[in-house]
Amino acid sequence: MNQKGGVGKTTTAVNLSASLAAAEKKTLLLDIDPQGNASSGVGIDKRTLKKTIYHSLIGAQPLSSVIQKTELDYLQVLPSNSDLIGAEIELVTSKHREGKLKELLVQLNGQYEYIIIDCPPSLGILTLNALSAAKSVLIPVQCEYYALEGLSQLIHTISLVKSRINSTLTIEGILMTMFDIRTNLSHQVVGEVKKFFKSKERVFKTVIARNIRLSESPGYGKPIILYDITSRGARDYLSLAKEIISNGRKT
Amino acid sequence: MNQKGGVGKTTTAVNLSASLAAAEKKTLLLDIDPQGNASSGVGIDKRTLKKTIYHSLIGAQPLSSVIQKTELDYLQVLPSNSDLIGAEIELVTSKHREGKLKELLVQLNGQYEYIIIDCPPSLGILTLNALSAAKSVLIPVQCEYYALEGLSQLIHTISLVKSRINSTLTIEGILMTMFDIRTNLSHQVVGEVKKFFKSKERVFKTVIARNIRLSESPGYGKPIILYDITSRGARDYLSLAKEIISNGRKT
Ligand SMILES: Nc1ncnc2c1ncn2[C@@H]1O[C@H](COP(=O)(O)OP(=O)(O)OP(=O)(O)O)[C@@H](O)[C@H]1O
Ligand SMILES: Nc1ncnc2c1ncn2[C@@H]1O[C@H](COP(=O)(O)OP(=O)(O)OP(=O)(O)O)[C@@H](O)[C@H]1O
Ligand SMILES: [Mg+2]
Ligand SMILES: [Mg+2]
Repeated sequence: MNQKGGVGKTTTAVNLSASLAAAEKKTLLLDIDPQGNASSGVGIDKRTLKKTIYHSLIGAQPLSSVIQKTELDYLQVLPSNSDLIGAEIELVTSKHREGKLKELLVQLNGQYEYIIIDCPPSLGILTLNALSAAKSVLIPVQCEYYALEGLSQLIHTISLVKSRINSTLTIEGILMTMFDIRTNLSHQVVGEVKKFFKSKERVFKTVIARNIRLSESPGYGKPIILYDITSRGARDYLSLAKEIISNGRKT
Repeated sequence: MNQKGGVGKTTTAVNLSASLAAAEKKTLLLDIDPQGNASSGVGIDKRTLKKTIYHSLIGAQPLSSVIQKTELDYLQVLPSNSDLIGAEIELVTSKHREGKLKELLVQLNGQYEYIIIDCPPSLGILTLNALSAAKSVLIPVQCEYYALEGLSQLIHTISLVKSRINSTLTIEGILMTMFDIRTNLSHQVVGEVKKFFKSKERVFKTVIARNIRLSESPGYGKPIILYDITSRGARDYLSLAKEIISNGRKT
């Protein structure tokens, strides 16, 4: 999760979930962004979609009637589309508004080893729902200057959620994304991030390089391991999945 | 403006304003994104900032006491920082909540030829305030697949604002950003966007190429024309400013 836009949240959610599924870990990709990019990233046609997470959050539909299969046996998806914009307005005025998703996820107890939630680029009510329900937060940070600016605000928000709503919330790790080995900027930003997080949290050893195949794959509705298993992007996300599994923490 | 994250909204706001100022048009860069990237993009140190747009929107401070000078004679900035997150919560519960910015801007009548507003990546109350106050909307579209997905939703939102809140709102144009001449994807996306907007709106002739100097310049707090006037990024944004001036429409 990260309120800065375009840092690789969706690309990470889609490709980490697919890589965990390739390692035969039962995984659910939960799309709580009204843009619905994660849903189309795994091949869901949003135009023909009858039920989305909106219908469970607001319409009390059981999750099992909304969850769909994907091309990977161990990966399922809880899709979203622009209906979810309505949920933001409806949730803001209801009582336990940030706990709605957590209540829903009780229906899934034990069915999945990993649930990966893709959030919109804001600290609004949908992202708060995700932070309240989650065990840990993975923070993608783009190797660009503006992406550095929001980091302390982000850490501040996570510690607020931890102290007020979800005391078990931890940081799974900081993931550097769109790293371009040829530019000084990328190396500088990685250095700054490592300095910023020195003692506090874990910055993943895996760094996701900028790779055109990663931005081509959503156009085909396929995660990178199905679109081009030989690509740098596929290797990077498989290595991230391995690192997360060996850290032994479920999200 | 565009609810998709990371498409070049801030980079466009900063560098278009600076290029308009280079053409000696009195310009105000108004930052209404709590991330405050546009403010730091023109050299504002957010840690020492005493007054931001928050203090005018909520605290009734006159705009003239918040506006700051920049290194360019014809460019001033109305800065923001994370205080603005508080404004979202306070505005949502007040009456005429989307008209607050428009009311404020009456104080500036006639002082600027162009006011360029940088919005956050969402369709929330701050963006609504900008759409209600604006004469026209410039829509940056990144040359990537996911950026295509949100276009029809975006156009739908703009026509809703036009019919309900601001009947004079028009689309200034569609700006293709981060174009990479070497990739098929870039050419495909430009083709799709031109097809989508064929008869309706104007897609700018100027296309902003991907250029590392554009992402380096915010680290020095300088718009591209002050950081590296010889760069491709500087040429692209100067050409955009020329195109907008010759279209003769003030934003
Ligand atoms: N490692 C990479 N190499 C090349 N392109 C990438 C990489 N990661 C992401 N992209 C592309 O960059 C763009 C932004 O990534 P993405 O949409 O995943 O970010 P996001 O944080 O989810 O954005 P938003 O804030 O809108 O939700 C997308 O078009 C994506 O295809
Ligand atoms: N033409 C370009 N060439 C290279 N890098 C660019 C270009 N335009 C923008 N960038 C970089 O891409 C990143 C995203 O751009 P920017 O922050 O302007 O997008 P945004 O739409 O304002 O993001 P947000 O949704 O978070 O507000 C920034 O790090 C910026 O420096
Ligand atoms: Mg996303
Ligand atoms: Mg921005």
